[in-house]
Amino acid sequence: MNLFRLAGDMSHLFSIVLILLKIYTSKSCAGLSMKTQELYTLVFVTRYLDLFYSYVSLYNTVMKLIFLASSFGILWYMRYHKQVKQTYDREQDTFRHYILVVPCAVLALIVNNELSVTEVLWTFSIYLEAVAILPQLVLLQRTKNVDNLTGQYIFFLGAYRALYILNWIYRYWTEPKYRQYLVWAAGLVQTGLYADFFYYYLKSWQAGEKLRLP
Amino acid sequence: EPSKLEKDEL
Repeated sequence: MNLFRLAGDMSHLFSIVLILLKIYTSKSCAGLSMKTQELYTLVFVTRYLDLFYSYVSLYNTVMKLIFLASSFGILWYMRYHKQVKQTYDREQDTFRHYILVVPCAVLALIVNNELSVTEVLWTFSIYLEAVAILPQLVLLQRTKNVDNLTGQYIFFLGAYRALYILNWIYRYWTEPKYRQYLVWAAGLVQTGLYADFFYYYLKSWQAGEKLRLP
Repeated sequence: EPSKLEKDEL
């Protein structure tokens, strides 16, 4: 495992820690999209089914379990915690799941490495992860009040993807057999979705202000 | 063979 990959994973993990910290300390999930959290949970469940049939390393297994547990934990807080659930922006978070889930499922059935249940589900998770941030970005645009932690959460989630691209470039040169075109294409799309957000985030940061969206 | 690619990333 190279440093880019490790830094990417840590950035991903850190983004999740931030969101849990925000919810736990402020007992609020204001500004967070439950739709995005549900989509990420679906991504983890469909991708990490391989926990049952393949083993790569202890590191991978532990990280997979952490991602699964934390995504269910976040959802539990947003849905069932007495105080937290009252802070959820239900009226603003109106993005429909099927708008993303259905096209990803269809695409996974058409473009995949192998037409088997596990492989199609895995491919679906790759496509869905690429676009799962959209409800969160829409919510951000709508509410405009972005607190620091939500901004940082999205920043680290974007950083995770950018670092993975560096990891792929590194692996392209160092591992001739490693060619995951499908993953790379989805990863590029996913990182692209953050471009706009990054621009405003860095601008606000430079100006030493809170993140403001136009 | 693409399907035999090891899925070693998260």
